[in-house]
Amino acid sequence: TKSQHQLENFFTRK
Amino acid sequence: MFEAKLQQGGLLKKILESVKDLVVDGLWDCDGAAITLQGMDSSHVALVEMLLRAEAFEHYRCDRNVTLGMNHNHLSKILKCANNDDIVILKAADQNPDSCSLILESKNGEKTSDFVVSLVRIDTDQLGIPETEYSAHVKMSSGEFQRICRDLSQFGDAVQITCSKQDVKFSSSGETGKANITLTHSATVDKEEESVTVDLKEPVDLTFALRFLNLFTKATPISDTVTLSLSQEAPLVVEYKIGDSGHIRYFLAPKIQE
Repeated sequence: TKSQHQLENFFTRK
Repeated sequence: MFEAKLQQGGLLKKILESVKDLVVDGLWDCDGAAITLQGMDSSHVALVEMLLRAEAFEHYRCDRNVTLGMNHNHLSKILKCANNDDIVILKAADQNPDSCSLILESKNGEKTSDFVVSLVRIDTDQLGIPETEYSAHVKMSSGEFQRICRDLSQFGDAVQITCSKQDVKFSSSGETGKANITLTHSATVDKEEESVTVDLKEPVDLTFALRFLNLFTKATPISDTVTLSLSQEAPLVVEYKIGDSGHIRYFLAPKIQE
């Protein structure tokens, strides 16, 4: 199964 | 003082059902304009953003911005005591409250229940979500989307979503075999909640974990339709409108393309 991105790869912490 | 009176308690019940299995604790930010909630699942793969504007409430008072740290399981237990047509009133002091009151009033006014729930201290990291031009938007029946996610999870743990000009294909495969479900752009939009509209700027082909999509579709009772927004190598957005006074938006990070 393909490995998974995390949202921090796309959105910056406030 | 923060006080918000919702005529249809059922809406708050549905909102809790939509978020509680994804985000156990959440920060409910209340200001003069709206209540917003943003939370991520523990693996930081999925995020839910809820917005409910003041106009959704029959009465809304928020003298100073206040953030309520809610345990969604506790809140859900209280709302299980509410009928859909109960009036629900949320109340909290606006100076660092440590609890929140919920009052449920039955429609015929003969039964009033009140609960006090302790607020929790949460140090979640919030993410900034940029406004994005997406390559594809798919608007469809929310029930249909829930059905597709449920059916495909029989075949595999991930769904490949490919959008072309005229259609959107959902594929999954595993030891059972391979499954493809293709929806074609509806020529005539007679009943909005039964039609499929694909608005494509460029083709997309992305893969997502079905486990999270099946958590997102818990919001199905909130809206007859759901809108998926996709761009290559970007999180999927699954949006359910809350009438015209808010929304529940889910974001799901894609699987890494080999």
